[in-house]
Amino acid sequence: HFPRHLKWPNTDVTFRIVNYTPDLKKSDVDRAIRNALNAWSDVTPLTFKKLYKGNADIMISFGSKEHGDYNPFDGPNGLLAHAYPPGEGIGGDTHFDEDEDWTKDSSAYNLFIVAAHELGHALGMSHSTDPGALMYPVYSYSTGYPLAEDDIEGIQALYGPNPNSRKVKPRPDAPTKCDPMLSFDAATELRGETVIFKDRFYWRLHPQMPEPEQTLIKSTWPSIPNKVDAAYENPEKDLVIIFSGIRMWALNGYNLVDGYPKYIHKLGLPKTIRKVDAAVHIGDTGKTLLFTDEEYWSYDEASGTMDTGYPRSIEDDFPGMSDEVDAAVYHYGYLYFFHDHVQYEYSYTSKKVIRIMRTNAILNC
Amino acid sequence: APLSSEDKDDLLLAEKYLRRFYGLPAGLQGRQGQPSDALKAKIKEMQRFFNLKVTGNLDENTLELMKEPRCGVPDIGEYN
Repeated sequence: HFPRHLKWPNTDVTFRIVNYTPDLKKSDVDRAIRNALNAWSDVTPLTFKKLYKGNADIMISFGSKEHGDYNPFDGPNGLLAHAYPPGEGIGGDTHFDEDEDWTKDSSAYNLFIVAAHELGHALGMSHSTDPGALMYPVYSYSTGYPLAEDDIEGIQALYGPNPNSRKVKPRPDAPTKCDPMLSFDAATELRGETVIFKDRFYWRLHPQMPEPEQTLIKSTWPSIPNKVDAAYENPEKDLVIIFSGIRMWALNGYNLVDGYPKYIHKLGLPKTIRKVDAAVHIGDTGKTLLFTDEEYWSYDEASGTMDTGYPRSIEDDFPGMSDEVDAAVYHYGYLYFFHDHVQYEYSYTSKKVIRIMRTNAILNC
Repeated sequence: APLSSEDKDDLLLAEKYLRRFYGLPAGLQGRQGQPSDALKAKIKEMQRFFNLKVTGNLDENTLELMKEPRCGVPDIGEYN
């Protein structure tokens, strides 16, 4: 919240759209603003009435550079918008930088997402330190219901819950890297970096960056589902394959490759397999191991076929390992298997587990 | 040795960012090419807010975050 917990004294708040951006149709702007307000009214007793003239509590406008409040915008990118906390006069007013490219999808800055964030300020919410929260100060694209638990707790601390509570499904908080019980969804190399997927986020570990960087999956790859099951890099083809359910996507660097998603069954997996738990490419053999439940498969990248004699038991072929795998990566003759909050360092040549660590040891915890 | 222009640009970017979002007082902050104590304190405050490694230095992660598109409302401090 802002200092002194500024809020509207009544629950019936008025708003007025003073002018429109030429980037979108008027109806799209109206819809984005109404949906953004609805996100907050769904979880509070607040109601929002639209005015067409005169002074409203929340005056919404688009402007560029110095636009009348001595708080100038800065041209494209950088500052996207700002809003004033509840109060008389300029209080509650919400301004969008007209120099940005406003969209209703992920191609540039999504007006609905930015409006939902700014209107949070107009209702009394300050910035959140949770990267998964709508009130986090840095823009990121996501789909679905925009509020996280943190946002809902914050707004309800000011106005209370919605008495006619409609069921909303808040976005879960961002996973914290040093949670001792942290498990991974998937892990892969990507041109010398390590990418670790967990819930709607991924961590990027770069050898020259001291701290892992956490980003929303949708923010980088809007068309990839929010939940990644497995991923691996084939450095010879310079491709990273990402699995989610029965589909897979390919990345070249950070760019999605055309022609995907494809069905995982194209790899030769039987139709009974509905998801891949983990995948890892062994550069020395040219084989990719695909882990499903308590078994694994071997895919020959050169011939593009599944090796015969598979699936085989994980427990039998990787002694000392747990019988299921969440994620796996391969480094210089060692396989790193992740299962729940435990990481196994497995020597591929001597066929035994060398070390057992916490899963998040890879995240410098 | 004199600062490279890239370092100068980074320092200017950081000053502008911290003035706007963390209430860094106006004035020359890095006269000798080194961030002042006030600037370092604000860098630390920002690093703490964003869960970065708290060093007080303008490392790559900190600068990268300062360049991200964001909301113009300050992260901390009295709102004027």
